[in-house]
Amino acid sequence: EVMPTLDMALFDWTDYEDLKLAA
Amino acid sequence: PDPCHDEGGAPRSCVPGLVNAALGREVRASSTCGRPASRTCDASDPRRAHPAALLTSAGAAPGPLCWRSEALTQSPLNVTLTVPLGKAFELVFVSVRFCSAPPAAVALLKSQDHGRSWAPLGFFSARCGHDFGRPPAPAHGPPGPGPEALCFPAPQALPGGGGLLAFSVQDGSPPGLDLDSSPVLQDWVTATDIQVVLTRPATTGDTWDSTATGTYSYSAAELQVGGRCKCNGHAARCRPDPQGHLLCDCQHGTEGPDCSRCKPFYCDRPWQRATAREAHACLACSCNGHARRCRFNMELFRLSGRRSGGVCLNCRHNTAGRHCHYCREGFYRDPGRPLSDRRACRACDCHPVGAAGKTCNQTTGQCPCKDGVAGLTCDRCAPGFQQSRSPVAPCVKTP
Repeated sequence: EVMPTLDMALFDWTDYEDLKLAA
Repeated sequence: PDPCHDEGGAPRSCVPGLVNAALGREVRASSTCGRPASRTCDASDPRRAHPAALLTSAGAAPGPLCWRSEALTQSPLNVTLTVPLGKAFELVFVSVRFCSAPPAAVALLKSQDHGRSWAPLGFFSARCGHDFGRPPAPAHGPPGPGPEALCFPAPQALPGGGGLLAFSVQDGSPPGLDLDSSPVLQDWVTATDIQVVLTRPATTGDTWDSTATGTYSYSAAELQVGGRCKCNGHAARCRPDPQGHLLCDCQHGTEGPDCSRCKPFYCDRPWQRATAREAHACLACSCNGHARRCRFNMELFRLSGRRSGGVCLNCRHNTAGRHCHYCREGFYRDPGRPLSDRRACRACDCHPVGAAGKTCNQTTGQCPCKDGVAGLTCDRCAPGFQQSRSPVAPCVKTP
């Protein structure tokens, strides 16, 4: 089974702005 | 055939041929006749000049054949002939052919540092104690253990009025020493310059002393320095560079005027002189094509059983290690490419959210994944997991 790649647009970055910048 | 390599291309000891190292070199004489001009010698007239250049021109110059000193009347009657050879040579013999009765006393010196310091090779006189404060040479050469400057009989007078000084470097060396295995013999035969000091002119018998009066002069036709250009067994010939300096045509990964050091990248083991048994070639460092420089480490050389001591410097193409043989942090080996390939190391490319770090397994390329995340770069959820909205826990168990 091939799983879909992570969709960055689905993440809620509200509490993780620093993580978003790193990504 | 290549004298420095065998038929299979393996290095072997090679040496330049025996030559007259003085030929064409500029001789400096401390005294030469013709200034001021006399009836028989005029330095400004080529037909009547007797310059020192005649000693090393092998009869190529027109006009007189012999160098002549000034007329000497006062003690000391020393005249010095100095021949710079241009580079280090390994001497075999030195000879001087005199045009008139040969001097009664001669000292032969060598320099190994282009004339800055001098050491004697031999003395020549029938009165060794009187002229040089030394005993005559023993009949069977020096007692040893090493070579030494001995006092030999005076130069030989030849029928017809001339004379000959002939010195073989073996004359000062104990029998049984082998050039390959004896550093003292290697040192003994090595010279960059030769000096012939004529210290006492020919006289009638042994009656001359410092109170004698009269006019003396020295005259010689040829000064030969038989030897081989010194290349330490790593070159078969010497050639002049564009500036005219004689240099060895170095092989075996060596360089320098005498091939006396390893080339920059050839430092996997220490430099050594080649011998008949072993070429002792300098070996290139093993860097898999990823480094241009390396350095020698004696500790590693000893630990390897004296086989390899090179350490690669500045490994490129994301490689690392003593031989640039593995990938640096953040990269892994691409199994589809040889280690020497510029792209042998691939970036880990770990997913910024799915991976728990940026460093992957250097062999497999597997990034460290967060819980529930899968894939080589941790870019997707494992079976039984689905993407969440949290970048901290990007995959959660499917309800």
